[in-house]
Order: sequence, then C-alpha cells, then structure tokens
Amino acid sequence: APKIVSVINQKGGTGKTTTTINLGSALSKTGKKILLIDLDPQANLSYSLGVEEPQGTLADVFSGSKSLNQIILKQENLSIAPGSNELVDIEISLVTQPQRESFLKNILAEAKGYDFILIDCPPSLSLLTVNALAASDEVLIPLQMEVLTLQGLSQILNTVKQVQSAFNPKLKVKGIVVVMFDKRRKLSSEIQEYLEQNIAERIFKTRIRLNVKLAEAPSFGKSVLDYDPGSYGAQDYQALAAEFLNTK
Amino acid sequence: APKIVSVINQKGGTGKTTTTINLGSALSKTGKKILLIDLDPQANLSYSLGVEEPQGTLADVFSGSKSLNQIILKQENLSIAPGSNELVDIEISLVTQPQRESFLKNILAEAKGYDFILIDCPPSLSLLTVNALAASDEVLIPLQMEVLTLQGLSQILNTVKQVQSAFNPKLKVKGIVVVMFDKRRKLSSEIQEYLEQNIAERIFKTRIRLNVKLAEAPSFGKSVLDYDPGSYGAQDYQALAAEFLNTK
Ligand SMILES: Nc1ncnc2c1ncn2[C@@H]1O[C@H](COP(=O)(O)OP(=O)(O)OP(=O)(O)O)[C@@H](O)[C@H]1O
Ligand SMILES: Nc1ncnc2c1ncn2[C@@H]1O[C@H](COP(=O)(O)OP(=O)(O)OP(=O)(O)O)[C@@H](O)[C@H]1O
Ligand SMILES: [Mg+2]
Ligand SMILES: [Mg+2]
Repeated sequence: APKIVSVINQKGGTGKTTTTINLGSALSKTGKKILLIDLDPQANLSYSLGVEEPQGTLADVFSGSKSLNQIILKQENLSIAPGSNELVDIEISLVTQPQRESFLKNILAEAKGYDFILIDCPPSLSLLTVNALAASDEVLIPLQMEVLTLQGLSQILNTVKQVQSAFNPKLKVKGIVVVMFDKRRKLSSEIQEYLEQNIAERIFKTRIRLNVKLAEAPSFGKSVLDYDPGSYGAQDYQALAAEFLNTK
Repeated sequence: APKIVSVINQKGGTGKTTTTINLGSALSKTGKKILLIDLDPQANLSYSLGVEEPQGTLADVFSGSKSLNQIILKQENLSIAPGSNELVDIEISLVTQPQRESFLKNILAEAKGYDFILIDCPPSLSLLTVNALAASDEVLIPLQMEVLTLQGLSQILNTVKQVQSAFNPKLKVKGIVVVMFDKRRKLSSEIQEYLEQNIAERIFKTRIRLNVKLAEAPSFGKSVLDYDPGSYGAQDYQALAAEFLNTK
C-alpha cells in the first residue's frame, strides 16, 4: 500500500507547495511511483506543474461526479491529482456531512500502484487539511526560520495529535523541514537552535536553502529538478529525498 | 464614519499581517485613530503586537458573548481587536446562518471614533474574508513579485467583484502594494512590469523592500516603527502611509 504523507503548515507561504512538488519530483527520479494530491483551492501545485485547465479535478471526485483515476494526470513517474477553486465549496459542503473527515481517505483508497502519495495542503488547519491528516500515515512540516512560523508550530502539532487520537492512531510526524533557509540572517540560525532545544519532533538535517531557481521553476511548469538540475534548489531537494527514504 | 479597509490575498505569506500592522502604525503616528481587526485564526497580528492571552477576542463578538468595545485593546493611537483560533469554528458555524456575510459589517458598526479600520485577513477567500469585503469601503492587496502570487491575483479581483455586485456596491480596490521587494532579483522587476502593463488597478508607487527588521519586530511585540524607526522597513511603511492618505 502506498505511504501517504501530508505536507502541512497553516502559516502561509512556508514552502508547502514547493516542497510537495520538488520532494515528489526527486523521489520519482529515484524510481519511486509518486502521486501528488493538490488539496489547495489556490491550485498552486497544479499550476506550477503546467496543469492549467484540467478535464477533472479533486472537487469532482469529492462530489462524486468523477473517480480519482479519471482525473489523474501522469508525467513520467510523477502523477498529479489537480486542485481547483471549487475546493472552497467542497469544504463548505463537507461541514454538514457525516464522516466529514474521511472523504479523502476513501478517495485515496482507489489509488493503486504508488509508493508514496504526497498531499499539498492549504494554509489552514480546517476541514480539508483535517481530511488529509485523517488519510495520512505521516506528516511533513516545512518551516521557515522566522518568528511567526515558529509561533504556529504548537498549533500544528496540536491538530496532528487531535486527529491522531480522534480518527487516525497511526498518524505520526515524519519531520520538520527547514525551508527558505538564509544563512546570512543570524535570526534564522538562532531560531533553528531554539527549535532543536525545545521540540521532540525530528528536524531533517537537510535544509532547503533560499534559491531563486525554486521560485522560477513554476513559470516553466516544471519541478526545479527538470528546470535547473544543477541548482542549489535541485541539490537540496535531492538530498531531502535521500534523507526522507532513509529515515523511519 | 471610519473608512474600512480589508488587506487581502489568499496566497500565504504575502505580507498581509506585516502590512496591516505597519501601515496601521504609520497612520496612527500621523495622528489618525486606527483600529486593527485580526480576522485570522492564526492570530499573527495579535501576537506580533504583544497580545498573547487576550480576555476577549473577535470570536466572542461573532458568537454574541461580548461586544466589540469589550475586546478592543488600546496602544496609543493604535487599537486592536484580537483574533484567535476559535475563528475556525466561527467560520464553520457562519456557513449555515442567514446573512452569513454581514456579521462583521454589523460588528464594525459599533466601532466609534476611528479614522480607519484595517482588517487583516487569513490566506483564503472563504467566508471570513467575504465578511471583511462585505464590510469594507476599500481593499488593499499586498503582492510579492513572484510567479505564484501573480497567478492568484485574478481570483482575488474576481472575488472582490462578486462581493461588490452581490452585497457591497461601494467596495473598490484602493490598490496593490508591492511587498518584500528584492531589487537584486531580475524576475521581480520583470513581474512588476508585466503587472503594470496588464492590470487596471492602481499599483502604489511605494514598494516595501525586503528588510529583516520587519521580520524581527514581531518577536518584540512592536511595529517596525517602534522597534527600529530608522530602518528601511519603517521608512517604506511611512512612505506608504503618506501615499495611502494622498490617494483617493
Ligand atoms: N527555497 C526557496 N527559495 C526561494 N523561493 C522559494 C523557496 N521555497 C519557496 N519559494 C517561493 O516562495 C513562495 C511561497 O512558497 P510556496 O508557494 O511553496 O509556499 P506555500 O506554503 O505552499 O504557500 P501557501 O500557504 O500559499 O500554500 C513561492 O513564490 C515559492 O516559489
Ligand atoms: N518586507 C519584508 N521583509 C522581510 N520580511 C518580511 C517582509 N514582509 C513580511 N516579512 C516576513 O515574511 C513572513 C510572512 O509575512 P506575513 O506574515 O506578513 O504574511 P501574511 O500574508 O500575513 O501571511 P499569512 O498568509 O500566513 O497570513 C513573516 O515572517 C514576516 O515577518
Ligand atoms: Mg501552497
Ligand atoms: Mg497574516
């Protein structure tokens, strides 16, 4: 069965989409079969991989008008289930449904033949993200070394615990990924030290450095590994993929 | 009557909170009476201004257990209505209420004596943000000059038009603020040129530059104008405040 991993952080702009795409791409280049789920109404992941007007999206699957396999788009070892703005209405309509946290879990039960399914979540801890957590084996938390992103961390960990005890005992935090790391900023290193001394969760050794290539790749509809394989961005996500595969 | 301004962008980490705080602070230092509304369940604005365990929050006002004036905290000319994580449940419960977009408008009708009310919105275009837009006279859109933030812009402008025609004919976009501007990145200037040639909305002449002081100020519970008045961050937000007051 595929291992299902949610990429979450309710703080905005913390590299969730960039990490889901590039970790997914790096894993697929090691031969793993990867499915990326774009669970964000902004559909940044879909756009960033060149998917602009998909025939079907996750919203169609949630509403029952299409099956998961009908909407999946394949790009070599990397498959994508596109998102769209209709996920806003889907989230609203889920609120009043019985078993409203289990919809995505049931949808992903249809996904066959993948080694990993990575779920790109919106910047919130509301019902769509809860669906992702209820469906997942593991959680990845990309974190910028800035004051405000730290402040949201305890809330994220709290939500994970709540979903774990209410719906999904096997759920665990695989680790925190330090992203957009700027070594010139003294504040960044201080915050990372503080983190390491104050939390129990794993922090990956691989840090994703600030690299303009990561911000440019989306305008070419490619992962950074396809756009600029020699860049620091590509190197860092390859290193993260290796560490990801080597840690329990 | 106070002029009510929503600061919106469904893309995460685009400087909404940083702009609401520092534009608000700069305006208050010109003598204007300013009320900041923290409409984000993450409550970053509240935390960034040193508000950690408020007696009452906006969630209490939405649920009717407190009045707006009971929760407002005053810091010289700058007043704050704190947010909290309970806004997640508030948003869920609003969904089934009649007139679900007008709750904030009715709440803000109680706000007396302010020149401007600035509303910090969450990274979404869902019901809380719709409430802000339905209550507002004007909209400010902070935008990073990056591919993905551009991609969300038409969606933002679309939502503004929808709220305008459905609930609030007087609503207009005051302007787009270029934030976190990094002049070393060629991509940033190219994106701004593209913007200027392709949209009708005003783009403020003042650009907020990338400045580490803006990221540091929250850990001291102050606006950047109080934390480091000589910094580029302080200068830029002061210039933005002047331009804001001088434009219709
Ligand atoms: N290491 C990096 N170096 C440079 N730019 C980066 C890096 N990681 C991400 N970015 C850029 O920062 C912006 C925010 O990243 P991204 O969209 O991945 O965050 P997010 O957490 O998915 O945001 P949201 O909360 O809106 O979903 C994007 O424009 C992205 O291209
Ligand atoms: N001009 C700037 N220079 C340097 N850092 C900045 C600047 N503007 C904002 N930041 C930092 O970038 C991060 C994101 O900014 P901010 O929290 O204001 O965005 P936001 O749009 O409110 O995010 P969210 O979508 O989560 O509400 C914060 O850590 C903030 O301190
Ligand atoms: Mg994203
Ligand atoms: Mg914010």
